[in-house]
Amino acid sequence: ERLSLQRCQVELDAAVALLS
Amino acid sequence: NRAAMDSRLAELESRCPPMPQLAHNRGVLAARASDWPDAIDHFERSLQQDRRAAQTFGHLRQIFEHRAAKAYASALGTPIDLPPPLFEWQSSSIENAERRAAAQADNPLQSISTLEYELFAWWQALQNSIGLAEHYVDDFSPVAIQLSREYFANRQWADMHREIAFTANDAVAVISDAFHNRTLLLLRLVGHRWKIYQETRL
Repeated sequence: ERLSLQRCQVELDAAVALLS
Repeated sequence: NRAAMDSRLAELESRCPPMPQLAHNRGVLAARASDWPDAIDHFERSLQQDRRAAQTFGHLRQIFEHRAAKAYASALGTPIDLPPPLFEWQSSSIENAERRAAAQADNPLQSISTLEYELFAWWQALQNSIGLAEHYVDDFSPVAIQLSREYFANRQWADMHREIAFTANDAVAVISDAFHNRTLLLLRLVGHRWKIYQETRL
């Protein structure tokens, strides 16, 4: 299932927050 | 947990529109674990999606320089405690700078494949002597070139292992065979070609 760009941006930033 | 985070980012990569930050961050994950081959793959994939990514390009350069420094130290038998470079995450809002910001490394000749090609051409010249001197800088000793030819006579390129790394200006190649005979080559760009300026048996 493809995700929207907006959803992907949120997921990406959540991952970065976890990693930082 | 590197594996879990990598898996999460990999899933996003497969389900999202192209976002170079995903591959970049997987590169940072690998790089922070000193997994250079994986890190290089991820950073290069990120660059395919956005050639302007100076930060990603800078990270690749840091890895090459770090590995070159390690190769120098190992080749010269001088162990050093070299801290790994720093790698930074990219969020969705990152604005990629022009790649020229990483200008020092913005050189299409400074690639593993270009150097591999030059080394292979050098190897062929070693075997048949045609144009061999062109692979060395002008003031390189002809006697040393002849000794190198004798040293590598009757060996197969496919049996030789190559380790290649770059510093800001030079390339470092360590050629070894199955018996751990190793030769260190230092090369620099002369015009558009990499030329050997130092050849040392290790």
